[in-house]
Amino acid sequence: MAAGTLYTYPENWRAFKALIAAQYSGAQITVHSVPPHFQFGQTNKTPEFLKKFPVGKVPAFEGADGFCVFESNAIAYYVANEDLRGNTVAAAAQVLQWVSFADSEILPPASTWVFPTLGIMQYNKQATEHAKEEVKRVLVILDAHLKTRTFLVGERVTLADIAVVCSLLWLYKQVLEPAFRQPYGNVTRWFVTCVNQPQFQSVLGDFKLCEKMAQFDA
Amino acid sequence: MAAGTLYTYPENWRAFKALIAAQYSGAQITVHSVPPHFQFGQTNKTPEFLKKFPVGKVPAFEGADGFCVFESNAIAYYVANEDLRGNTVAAAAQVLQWVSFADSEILPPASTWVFPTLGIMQYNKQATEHAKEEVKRVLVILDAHLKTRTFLVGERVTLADIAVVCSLLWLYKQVLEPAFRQPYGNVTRWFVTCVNQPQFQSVLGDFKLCEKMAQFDA
Amino acid sequence: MATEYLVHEKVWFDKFKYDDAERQYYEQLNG
Repeated sequence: MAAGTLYTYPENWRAFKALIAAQYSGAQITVHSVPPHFQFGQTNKTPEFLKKFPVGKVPAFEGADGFCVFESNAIAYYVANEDLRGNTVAAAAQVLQWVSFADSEILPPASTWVFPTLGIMQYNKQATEHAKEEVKRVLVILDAHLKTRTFLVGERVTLADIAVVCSLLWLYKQVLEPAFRQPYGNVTRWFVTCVNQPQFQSVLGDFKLCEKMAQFDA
Repeated sequence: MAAGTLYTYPENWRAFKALIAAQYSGAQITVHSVPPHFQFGQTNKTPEFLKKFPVGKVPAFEGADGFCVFESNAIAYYVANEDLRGNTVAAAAQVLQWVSFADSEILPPASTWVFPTLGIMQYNKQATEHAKEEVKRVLVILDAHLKTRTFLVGERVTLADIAVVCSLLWLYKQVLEPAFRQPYGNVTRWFVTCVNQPQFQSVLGDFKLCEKMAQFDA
Repeated sequence: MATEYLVHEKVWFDKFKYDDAERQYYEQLNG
């Protein structure tokens, strides 16, 4: 069972993937996210950090045995267990399919839509409208897949659910108000089922679904 | 051992990952990339295709047993073998780390730099210059990692090498001329070692490194 | 969730533009 230190800034949805996985696997993770242990923007630029994690990104994981790994999906995989990874080749391939789907199909439009509402990126009407359509397309795909399923792969939570839930957190928190998410009931049912699992809750706390779509914060 | 049909358009570097993996694993893959079997832009928009592959993108794989998987990294994983996947949890995590690195760190700047030289995208001087700096940063990281290693993970080719090589194909073909790639000798040595492996060669053919950096194709 | 760090997140915002361009290029090529 893995044990080690996770370097990240606080409240990092990418780090949540590993922390939730560890809740299922029992891996012992110490989080270094605030001084004196870690100062985002400084610690991750020091020579000793870059020697272990050459890309200088967080989250980054250092095992008690000195094993170092970066890229959030690789860290979550490492601290997970066989049930989460998918315990057949086909299941593991489907897990990787949804993990890739989260990064390639959800993250770009979700960030384009949400970041301006947080005031951390310039609002662009055209880009936001396009992102909303992309998010709808993603939700249609997930809704159809989850129509007949409780979880994305197999009968239990896997890294696929953890990765896709974490990539949707900001959307469900900021902009997917009831009217917008109404056509995608299977996705919301699945999302709420996951975030209410004790292993998710111990990392995310009580998750409140968006009630009013946030507009961009001029 | 997997067997099935890979749907793609011809010369798709994302499809190369699965085809090279299959050369190592012995998986029997039939490629459907041209009429009458497959017409990119038409077949992948038909209801029967979308029922199997809801995102409608290629590559997409349908096993002889009906098992369907999309997302290129998931397909490559499925048709691979344990050696390619990484046969310890740590090795498999490192494989996933480099596979993710290829998608998150290499693909964006590589596309930004190369697409205008192919006439696929509008040329934008500032974006191209920034992309060149990002590519240099990636090559520095890979060069340092490969200084003391023959392959990215362990002693043999894994999906990490296959994924990173395939994400670098366009760069090494179009723009990494000798003067530009001179500071990254370990990367080029590793890249040439990989593409000269018979399993890579049978998919890629004889790979010719760029001799003169292509400029944008007005 | 904290937002001040999100600004440092590396996101390929233009990915859809590149995906669309690549798709059109290969649809034409294979037209």
